[in-house]
Amino acid sequence: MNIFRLTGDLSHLAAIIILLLKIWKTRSCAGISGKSQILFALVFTTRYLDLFSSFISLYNTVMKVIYIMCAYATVYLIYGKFKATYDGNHDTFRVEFLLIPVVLLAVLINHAFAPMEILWTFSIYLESVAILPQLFMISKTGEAETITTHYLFFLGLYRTLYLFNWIWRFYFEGFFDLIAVVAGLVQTILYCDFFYLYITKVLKGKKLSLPA
Amino acid sequence: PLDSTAHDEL
Repeated sequence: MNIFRLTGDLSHLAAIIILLLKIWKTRSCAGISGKSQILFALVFTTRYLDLFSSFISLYNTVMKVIYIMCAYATVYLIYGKFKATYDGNHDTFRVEFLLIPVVLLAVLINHAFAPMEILWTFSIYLESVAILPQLFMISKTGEAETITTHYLFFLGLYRTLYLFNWIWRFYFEGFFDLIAVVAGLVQTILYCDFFYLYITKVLKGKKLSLPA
Repeated sequence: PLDSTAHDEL
C-alpha cells in the first residue's frame, strides 16, 4: 500500500458517498446517468467476485463490500425509489457500444484465459469507459449540478492517483500491470475536459455549463 | 505479488 493508492481509494469512496448522499438528501437523481451507475455496479460485481475465493486484507475486503453495496444502493435509488426524478430522456448513451467492444477486448487481450481473469479484465476495461454515459448526459443537458461535479472530480481523481500508484509500485516493487495502466490512462484522459471545466469554473464558484 | 493475476488492488 502507498499514499497514492490510499488517497486514490479514499477519493473513490468519497465520490461514491457524495453521489449516494446527493440522491438521498435531495430525493432526486436529476442529472445523474443511471446507465453509468449500472455500469459501475457491473464493474464492481465482475471485479470483486474474488471476495469469496481469496482474502487479501481486511481493508481490501471491507472496501469491496462497501463499494458493491453503495453501487447497488445508488442504482436502486435511481431506478427504484426516485425513479420519477430520473431524466431518461437525456440518459440515452448506447451502452451496447461500450459493452460489446469491452467484452471482445477482454476475451482477446488478457493476462490469462481463465474465467476469473477474463471477468477482471472485463471490469478493468469497462471501468475506463463507464463514465461516458454520464459525460454524454451532461453534454446533452448542457449543465451539471455543482454536487454532481464534485462527484465527478473525486471519481476522476481516484484513477489519476492510481496512475501515480502504479509508477510508485513499478519503481519500488517492480510491479507492473499493462492492462490496468493502459485502461487507467484512457479513463483519466476521458476526464481531462471535465477537469479543465471543473478547475476553471466550479472552483471559481461558477456553475458548470456547456458549451464552455 | 509480482504475477499479474494476483490482483491486490481495488
